[in-house]
Amino acid sequence: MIYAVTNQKGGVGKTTTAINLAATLAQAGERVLLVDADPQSNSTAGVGLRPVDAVPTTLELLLGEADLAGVILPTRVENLFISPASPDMAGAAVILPQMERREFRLREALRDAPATPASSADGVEPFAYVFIDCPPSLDLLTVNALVAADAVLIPVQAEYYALEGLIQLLNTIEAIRHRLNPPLRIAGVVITMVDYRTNLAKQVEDEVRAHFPTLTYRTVIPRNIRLAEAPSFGLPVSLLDPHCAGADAYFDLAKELVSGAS
Amino acid sequence: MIYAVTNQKGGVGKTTTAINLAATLAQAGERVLLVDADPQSNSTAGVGLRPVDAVPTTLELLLGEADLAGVILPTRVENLFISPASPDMAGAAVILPQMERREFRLREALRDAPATPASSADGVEPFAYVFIDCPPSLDLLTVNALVAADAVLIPVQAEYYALEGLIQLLNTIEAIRHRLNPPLRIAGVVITMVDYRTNLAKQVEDEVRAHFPTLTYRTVIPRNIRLAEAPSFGLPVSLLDPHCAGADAYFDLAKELVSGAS
Ligand SMILES: Nc1ncnc2c1ncn2[C@@H]1O[C@H](COP(=O)(O)OP(=O)(O)OP(=O)(O)O)[C@@H](O)[C@H]1O
Ligand SMILES: Nc1ncnc2c1ncn2[C@@H]1O[C@H](COP(=O)(O)OP(=O)(O)OP(=O)(O)O)[C@@H](O)[C@H]1O
Ligand SMILES: [Mg+2]
Ligand SMILES: [Mg+2]
Repeated sequence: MIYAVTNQKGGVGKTTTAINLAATLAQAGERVLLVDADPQSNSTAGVGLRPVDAVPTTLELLLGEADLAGVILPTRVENLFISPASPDMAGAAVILPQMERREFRLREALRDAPATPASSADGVEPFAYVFIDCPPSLDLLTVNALVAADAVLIPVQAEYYALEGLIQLLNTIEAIRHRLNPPLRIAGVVITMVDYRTNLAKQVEDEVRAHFPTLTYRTVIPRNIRLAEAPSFGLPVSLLDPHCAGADAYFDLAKELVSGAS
Repeated sequence: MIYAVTNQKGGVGKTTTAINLAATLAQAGERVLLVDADPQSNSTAGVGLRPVDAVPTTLELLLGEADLAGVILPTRVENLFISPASPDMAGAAVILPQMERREFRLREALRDAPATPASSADGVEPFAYVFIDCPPSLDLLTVNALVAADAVLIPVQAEYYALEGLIQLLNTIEAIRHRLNPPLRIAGVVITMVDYRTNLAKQVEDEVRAHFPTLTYRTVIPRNIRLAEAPSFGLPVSLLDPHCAGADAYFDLAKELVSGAS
């Protein structure tokens, strides 16, 4: 199952959600791939790798210059692999538009070979879950992720501007479904950085649940400093502080995601 | 003086900084223009206007289909005008690359006619300050803002990923200075959403000041719920709650910006 984790609103918790869901499922024994499709390379740094232009990355995957087995790297979390990004990815916005099947490049790279590193002696073993961390825009990198995905996971920060942007995003997803990826569905909306000491968070949550009653996950992600600290250690929160509120929330979200995935 | 408010990292406080600095200076009696160059149209919504595709926006300015006087609208704040955005602006990424002088379009629109609405009977009166609110990317909209600007204002959230992205941004600014806008300077880096109850904020602030001692403003913007609530009222914080910590901080920042502008 391939999930695109996306929202063009910046700073809503896309990277944090992609890393911590991926890590939680990997620690539960599933084979998981994290695809960093953002030139900022935050997912790459967040799992403890240095984004380096010299190493093949998701960009080479998109350009067809490397296959998945040649790009993915293991991480400190057992069963979690990553297709890293680097600042060079910013070049995709200029190169990709001129290529054949430009919206399908990531889809073809992921579908053709849900590969593993050479160490898996018995050949290619597929990934149970793939999470694609998208940049904060509706550009060709995000379009590639939406075309490659089976379902979309939408983090929404419990604040006013994030709520505003949700309609724009749903329109874009509808357009992609119509033109490029008909089976694409919305896995769900997850409300992030919720601080119930403020009225604002409660208001935004109520508004999101009212507009999207069946799409919004029951689990909300609280604002929790350990989630903001974890990237500086290059660790998912489940390895930094497994019993903090942030780790618990992502564990609950992973359970909800898996039970809804069928 | 034209400022580009930019950082490709999402959710670091670009819109909040652009609106609240612009409003503070307008309330002090200066003629100020806020240019919303982000398809998310958060600056437009944040000053109480509905982003509507039917009205001429910053997009028409970029395409040369309207001049500044035909696009700008007054806001609820006296002396503050806005060149609004709308979701249609997302089309700029496809249309602009094919146009002549594509990086200079905003510069020409702002420089050629620092206009005012028709109400100013005595003809064109220039704006003392222009703030361009940029999207969270280093795309052609942001490049247009960096080419149009005299100086760059860089909000950096007091968190790990925002610190990571600063080097990438400075490299881009250097490239723009070199190729397209030699007099472009960095006005300053402003640290936002600082919560001194956490070690993280202090660590990031120390790191930013250590790397950029002369570029970092003394004023920091604290995490303050009124700043997050103000957009839902369509008001700058100085009109919603003039004595809150957020309003005070932007007042201090405005003073520092003005004294450094010379
Ligand atoms: N629940 C949370 N509690 C506290 N901090 C959080 C939480 N979720 C994310 N953060 C922090 O908030 C910031 C924004 O989150 P993140 O970078 O994951 O968002 P994003 O949507 O991926 O941003 P971008 O749009 O730049 O890609 C980061 O510094 C992150 O560490
Ligand atoms: N100092 C602050 N204290 C509390 N909340 C803040 C502060 N500054 C900004 N916010 C809130 O944090 C969120 C992100 O801020 P904002 O939208 O201004 O960032 P941005 O950099 O413009 O985001 P984008 O990258 O999407 O354009 C918004 O919901 C805003 O209201
Ligand atoms: Mg991210
Ligand atoms: Mg913004």
